[in-house]
Amino acid sequence: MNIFRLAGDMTHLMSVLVLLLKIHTIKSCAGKSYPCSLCFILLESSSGISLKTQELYALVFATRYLDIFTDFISVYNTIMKLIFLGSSFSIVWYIRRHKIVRRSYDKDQDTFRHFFLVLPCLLLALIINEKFTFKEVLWTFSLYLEAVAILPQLILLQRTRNIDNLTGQYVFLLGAYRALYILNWIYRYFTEPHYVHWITWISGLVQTLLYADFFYYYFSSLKNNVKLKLPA
Amino acid sequence: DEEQVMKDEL
Repeated sequence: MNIFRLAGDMTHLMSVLVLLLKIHTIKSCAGKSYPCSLCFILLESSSGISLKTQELYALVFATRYLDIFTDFISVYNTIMKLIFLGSSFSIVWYIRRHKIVRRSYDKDQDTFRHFFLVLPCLLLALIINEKFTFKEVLWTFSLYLEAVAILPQLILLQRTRNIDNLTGQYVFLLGAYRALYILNWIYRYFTEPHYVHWITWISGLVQTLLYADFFYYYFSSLKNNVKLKLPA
Repeated sequence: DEEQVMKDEL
């Protein structure tokens, strides 16, 4: 474990916590008998969260952590896997099933057909992988899928008029975690012999590059202290 | 082994 990877995992954990906080806010808001002003805004505007991206991430974790009970690496590793699995599936459940949270989900805007991402990633994983075994192909599939999983969310943000802070921070942290992982891979490449994993590195690089324009608008909105807005 | 090392990341 190195500082870049730890920072990356903590950033990823933070993104999940921000999303859970947002869902909690929506839940507690609507619970009130009289909607406070913030609640009113929250309930009126869509949450800006893409259910499609959340479903893709649940699939990413389900296919990446197949070895959670067969290969024990460390307590930290197992706990983090359980957190990511548990949070991603519960977030999908909340947005799909929770009587209050689902109201803040704007399915008319979140129209990205994520099936068009799943199939090519699966085909690519069947062709380009490090070992043609069930677990390895699904693990590779999870890397390719994670690289593009953010697309429905980024497209939804372009369609969302006012992106609220928590949603912006969520996407930022999700992009930053993989950027930190790239530093981790560089560090491990120079410190560990034979540490070469092109598939992981290229997928991680593509994933981070997809956030490039978001990062640009996110930092300029911070610098100019204006509301985050993505051009359509 | 090699396999083990590769999968130590989340």
